[in-house]
Amino acid sequence: MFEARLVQCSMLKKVLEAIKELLNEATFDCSDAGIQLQAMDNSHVSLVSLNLRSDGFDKYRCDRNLSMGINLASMTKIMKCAGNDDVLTIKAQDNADNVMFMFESQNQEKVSDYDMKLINLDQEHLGIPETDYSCIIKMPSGEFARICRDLSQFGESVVISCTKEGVKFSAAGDVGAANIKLAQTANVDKEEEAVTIEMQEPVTLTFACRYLNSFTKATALSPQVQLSMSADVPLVVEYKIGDFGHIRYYLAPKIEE
Amino acid sequence: TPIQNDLQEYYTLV
Repeated sequence: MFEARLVQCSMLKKVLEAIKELLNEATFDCSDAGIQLQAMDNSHVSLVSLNLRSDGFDKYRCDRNLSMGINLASMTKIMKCAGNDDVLTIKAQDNADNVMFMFESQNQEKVSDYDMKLINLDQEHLGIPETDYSCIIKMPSGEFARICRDLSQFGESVVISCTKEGVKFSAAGDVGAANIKLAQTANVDKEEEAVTIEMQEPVTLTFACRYLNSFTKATALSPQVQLSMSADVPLVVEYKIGDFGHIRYYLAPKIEE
Repeated sequence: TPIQNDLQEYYTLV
């Protein structure tokens, strides 16, 4: 038996927003530790890794490990039926071929339940080794979203160049060229408005705008985003999810032919 | 123009 209760179901709505542009379907692996998901997009260029710890939920029970293959368009239809302040309970029996979503209004006067069919998916997991990244950039997530959106008007690729002075995002194309430089913030009132850079070695890498823009669909989950880069390895874009865990996106760099 | 690499160039299936 699997049962997870979440007092504010808006978190799960935001998680779904953050993955549904990259993935059509995904397997949610449920265990005693929590809910995990790892899936590559269709083109195998990017990967989504989601971790929601069991202790973040208001109630969590998972007697046996359970892998739920879910069509994300179907789940989106169901989650649209929930109010942001509804209390959500997800329930599935062991070896079930369906999962139930129950929404209760705060005053408990309205209770809805939606049963969704699970699907069988081929599980493809990538082994991602622990990596000491040369540059770790932390910045406001809204600023990162804005930069990706602005630069995508100029070209298909963004060059991210990090030195200890700051980080530069550049794009070029038919219209011309665009450069956005961010320096480390000297002092800020709010931690979430800070730009910080931990640099061992300077790094310059090129990435597809389209994927970066998809990653920024997670902006609502966290006020800060962390970019981890090393030469010749995928970029990691991480958003913390409050008391639950995180969503990480991995993106293979573009390389010169 | 640079070409897009595949993630599986860096990580292996487990």
